[in-house]
Amino acid sequence: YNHFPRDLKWETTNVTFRFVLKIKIIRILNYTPDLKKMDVDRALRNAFNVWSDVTPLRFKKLHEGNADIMISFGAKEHGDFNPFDGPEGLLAHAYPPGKGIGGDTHFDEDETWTKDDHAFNLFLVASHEFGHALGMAHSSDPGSLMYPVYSYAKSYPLSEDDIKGIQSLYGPNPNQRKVNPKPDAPNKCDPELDFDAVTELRGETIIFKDRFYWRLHPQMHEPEQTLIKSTWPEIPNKVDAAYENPEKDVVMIFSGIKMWALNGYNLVEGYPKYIHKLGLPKKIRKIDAAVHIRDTGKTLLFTDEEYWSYDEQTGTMDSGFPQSIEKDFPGIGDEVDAAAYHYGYLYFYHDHLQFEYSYSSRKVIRIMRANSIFNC
Amino acid sequence: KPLSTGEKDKEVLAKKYLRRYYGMPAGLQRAGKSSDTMYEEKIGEMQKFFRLEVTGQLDDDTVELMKMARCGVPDVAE
Repeated sequence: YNHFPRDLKWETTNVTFRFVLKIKIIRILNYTPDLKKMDVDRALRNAFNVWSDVTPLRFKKLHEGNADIMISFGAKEHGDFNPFDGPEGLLAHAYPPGKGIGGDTHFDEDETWTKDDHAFNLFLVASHEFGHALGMAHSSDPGSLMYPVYSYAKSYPLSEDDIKGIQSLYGPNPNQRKVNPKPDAPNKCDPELDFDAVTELRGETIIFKDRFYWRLHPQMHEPEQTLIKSTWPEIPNKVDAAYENPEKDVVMIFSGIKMWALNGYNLVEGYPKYIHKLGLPKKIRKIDAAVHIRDTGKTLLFTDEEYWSYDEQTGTMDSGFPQSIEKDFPGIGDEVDAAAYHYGYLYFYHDHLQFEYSYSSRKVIRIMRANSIFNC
Repeated sequence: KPLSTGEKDKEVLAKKYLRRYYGMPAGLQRAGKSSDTMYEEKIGEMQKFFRLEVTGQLDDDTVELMKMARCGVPDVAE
């Protein structure tokens, strides 16, 4: 998290706000329910509650006169010499705590504001902007509310990073009810880092961990970390396993008992489907790891201490499975978190370790840290 | 040789973005630094903030990020 210079903040915990109508504020949506005035009021009130839930701050609405936080919708040049830019791009801005324009929050009236995942969710943007109005600057943690780029999420909006930041200014809420903040983005150089899933995607390596994924291109030194939902809004926040079938140009994503097929950035029609469509018994509730072996055309699916072999050509499970992981892949232990295949070698990930396993000689060649791929 | 239209558009987008969100001075305000140096430094600053590979060059990932809908408050809080 970051704060503004001089740690600008309100000196009192009783903060007033007023909603000023500059122009007709509600954009009528053709494809979703209209956003009525009461929906706007509710979105803004809930956005204030996000911050008051975790601090001693209390927000009082004024209907006239000057409030600490004056809220308005405006288009293009709207009176503060910080013009908006029409649809998309810049969505809103707010000023840090202070007299006059300090704390004021402006929304771009040319955006389409919603109360769901279409276009721009007013509650989420307002929560972010009120963070500024209270003294929070932008965070570089892509999972935090105060990250500058918009992304939609249904879950509780604050991350641990946001809470740490706002409480370092105002302290905690003395009557705080239990909240479930989103964990901070994983650190790629954490020596105890483990992975949820690993796959290739058109020449890049994609590594899933919590709500995020890293994208590693062979010619780039630094991996890029992004929220899963920012790229693939359709797939869940937690991925159990993933593999690429390069012949079909799809990446299969597994989470719980469902699977998704992705063709680049797009979800393949007809998905998600149940993992049991692959031929797994109904008692299997989760796939721990998956890897496609190009040389044989088989995909190995790992669940608990066993694994299955799926024939991509025939679309059926090979007979004689499941087999024991420990027996067939000696040296890697009995469970796997993630798996990958490169040039004749299988890479098994378990906890913070990575086992390089020779498929032909059937033995472990090297053991490394799971995140050695990040060159920390 | 002159930049192609596509490259020129990217540069225009980038300069606008960096001025707005990273305090890149316009015109002759750059105190002692050449415009190229300042431009590369600011791209690097933006790349560092967004945890991209810091190259100082306008690569596809950087341009992609500059096009995303975002808050209007500068990333450099100063």
